[in-house]
Amino acid sequence: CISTPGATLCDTRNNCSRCEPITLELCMNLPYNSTTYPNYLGHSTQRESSGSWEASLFPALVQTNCYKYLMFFACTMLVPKCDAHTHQRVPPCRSLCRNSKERCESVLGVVGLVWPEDSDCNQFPEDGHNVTCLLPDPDVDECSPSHFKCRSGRCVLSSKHCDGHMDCDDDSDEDNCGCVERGLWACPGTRQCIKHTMICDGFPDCPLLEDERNCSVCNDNELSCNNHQCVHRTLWCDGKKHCSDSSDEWDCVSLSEGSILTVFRTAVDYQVCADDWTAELSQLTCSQLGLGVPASVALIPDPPGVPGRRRWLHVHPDWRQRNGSALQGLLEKRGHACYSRKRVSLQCTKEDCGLRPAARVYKR
Amino acid sequence: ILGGRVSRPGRWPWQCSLQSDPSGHICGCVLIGKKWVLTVAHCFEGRNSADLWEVVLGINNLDHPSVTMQTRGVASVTVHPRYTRAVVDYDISVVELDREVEITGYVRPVCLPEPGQLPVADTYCYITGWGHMGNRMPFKLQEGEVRIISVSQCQSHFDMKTITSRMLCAGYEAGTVDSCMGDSGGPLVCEEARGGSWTLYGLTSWGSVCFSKVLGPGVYANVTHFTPWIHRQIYLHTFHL
Repeated sequence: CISTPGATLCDTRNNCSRCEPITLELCMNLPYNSTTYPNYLGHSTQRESSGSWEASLFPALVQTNCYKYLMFFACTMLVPKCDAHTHQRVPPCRSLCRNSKERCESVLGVVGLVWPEDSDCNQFPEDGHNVTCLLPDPDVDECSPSHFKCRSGRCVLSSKHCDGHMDCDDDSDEDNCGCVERGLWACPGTRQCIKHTMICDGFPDCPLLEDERNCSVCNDNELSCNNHQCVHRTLWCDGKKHCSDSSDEWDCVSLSEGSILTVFRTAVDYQVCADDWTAELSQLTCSQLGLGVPASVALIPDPPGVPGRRRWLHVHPDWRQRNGSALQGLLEKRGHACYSRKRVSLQCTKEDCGLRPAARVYKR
Repeated sequence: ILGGRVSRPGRWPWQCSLQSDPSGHICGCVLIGKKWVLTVAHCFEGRNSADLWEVVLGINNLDHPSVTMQTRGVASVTVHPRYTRAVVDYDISVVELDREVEITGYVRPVCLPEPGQLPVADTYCYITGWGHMGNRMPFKLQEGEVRIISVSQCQSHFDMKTITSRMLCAGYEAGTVDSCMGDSGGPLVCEEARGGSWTLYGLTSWGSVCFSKVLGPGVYANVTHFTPWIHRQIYLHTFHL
């Protein structure tokens, strides 16, 4: 029985089978839309059916065009029809099973596979006047939603549509392969197609990232978040989240020139003044960068005659009270330069990983 | 694991068991930091509330708690926002433990690959887990040596699905050594030539049916593809962003 939370556990006397909507993509175009389990292949859920060997075997077999109604038969086995009144499964007729097996079993033999053993046709009723069993309507779709239908009517797996190889007997699987014809968006400068939903969704999909360009129009004093929201420049890398996806606090701290600590406050690079720098702050910085622990710290004098005014951030006097904050939230701008004119230079080293001392060999 | 063998305590100190009542072991998982574990997104289908889960580390026999065992609750589960159930793509999630583990000989994190660092096709690596063995579910951790398979070779096994850049294939044509149900979320690790440390390249994700007919290689979440995303999730959760 399908024990769903809250449902009363059925006892042996009453049958608790119930109809459920078909979710197996392979069989979403059947003339019926509810099923019940276990099915005729011994699967107990649609999830098990979707990962089953048969769910891969039948669509591949349909490509050989061995029997016009093979896909329909396969679905009556994978997701048997559920009778809305009795909640019982409705079997395929024996003739449908026999025709499928007789026409297609030999094709499987050619590739060394066998017809699914659970599908003995004798278990199904002969189609007759007062027998309820399933036969295909003449206009039933021979291909499943997981197939591409060739112009000739044959079915090839949808992964073969526009894959650069002629798979249909009339090569129609390689026609109209432009992105637009397939309802997709063409990445500029490449042949790659992406779904429209992937445009400006914060995930770059096109090789040159065009799908994430021009996605927002921010004012001059604003910056675009990863999800293309606009946030005022002064709020960038201040240690508090302003973009709903928190991307204004991403990648705020870096070690430029290999080790010079740099913070991207208000979207401009700042050095960190070494006055009041401590070992805990070094520890925090390496951890925040995902680089493990500090290996060495140095306070580097600012080279004389640096072009333009260097920008400095200073350690906030009450940084210790701001626990849980990222480094950029522990620093502040001040009206004066850095008295020592020294920058922080930091080297981090990865903590131990991937070692297994207990698996040590013992010399004998 | 099909075609594998019983592992020894301490051989895979990053392997963990993701457990939920009343079933117990549901999926594998991998320790990558003192408070951080990786597993696959599909393990949380229908059960993505952190308080339903706990993580067991430093264990070899699920049925025999040992002194090396450590158990932690789950503080947060972050499933990749692009995980899609239908095609099992972006099948990865970051799990934050409710407190740090104690690093011992039997509980230790594995290395994450550098961005762009991929295993070479035809090299041999290891998969581990307490998943189906083809005829039964084991109590003792199983290990199996598998070969990295190129994407093109792998795609030829899976007509119905597209092997994306978020996936990695390993195993054998005949599926003689393969992962199976219950191994999901567990590690595919390769030993680095220098220094003998182990790097995590894959998380057991999907494949063809494995407990009745063995067919084709297994498909793993390609950890290298997600390294920046993993580091970012750790950063955001550490600093409550």
